[in-house]
Amino acid sequence: EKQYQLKDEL
Amino acid sequence: MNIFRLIGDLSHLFAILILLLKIWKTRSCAGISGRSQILFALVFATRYLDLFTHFISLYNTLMKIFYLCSSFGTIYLMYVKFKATYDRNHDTFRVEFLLIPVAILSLIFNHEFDVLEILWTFSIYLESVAILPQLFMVSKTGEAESITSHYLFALGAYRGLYILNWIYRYYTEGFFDLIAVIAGIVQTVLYCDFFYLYITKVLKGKRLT
Repeated sequence: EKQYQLKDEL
Repeated sequence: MNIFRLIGDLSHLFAILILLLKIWKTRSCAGISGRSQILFALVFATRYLDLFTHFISLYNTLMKIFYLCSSFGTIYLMYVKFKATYDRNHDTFRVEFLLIPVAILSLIFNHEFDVLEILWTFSIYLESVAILPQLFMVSKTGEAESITSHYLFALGAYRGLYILNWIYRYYTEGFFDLIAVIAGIVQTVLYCDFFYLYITKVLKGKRLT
C-alpha cells in the first residue's frame, strides 16, 4: 500500500 | 521553510486577522461575502483532516488550528452575532457553480484515489476559486471599504508568494506538486485585476470603486 503523501504546506 | 513560504503564511494569517478585527471593531460585516467565508471554512476543513492522522510540525499544527478556528469564528460573527449587518442581498454568487465542477475535477485529477488525498485535492481546487463570491460582491456593489481591500490584497499576496516558494523549492529540493502549482496560479490570476486596482487606487488613498 502506498504511503500517504505528507503535506507540509498550508 | 523558506522566506517566500513564511511571508506567504504570515500574509494569509494577517488577512484572516484583519477581517476578524474589522468585523469585531466595526460590529459589522457589511461588504464581506459570507459565501466566500463558508467556502474558505470548507477548504480548511477538508484540507486539514490530516491533523488527526499525521503530525508534521508544531508550526504546521498550530497554523492549521488557527486557520480552522478563525474561519469558523468569522462565520459565527457573520451569521450569528452580527447577522443584521450581513449584506445578503448583494451576496448572491451561486456557489454550486464552483462546488460541483471542483468536486468532479478532484475525483478525476488527483495524486491518488484515496479519501484524504481526494479531499485535499478538492480543498486545493476550491481554494483557488473561493474568493469569487467576494469579488463578485465587490463588483456588484461597485466598491469596497479600504479594510476589505487590504484583506483581499493580503489574501492574494499569500498565494502569489507560494508560487515563488514553489519555484524556490523546485530548484533547491526538486519538490514539485503539479496540482498545487496549477491551482495556485489560477488563484493568483483571479486577483490580478484586483491587485491593479489596489495599487492604482487604494494605496493612493482612494476608495476602490
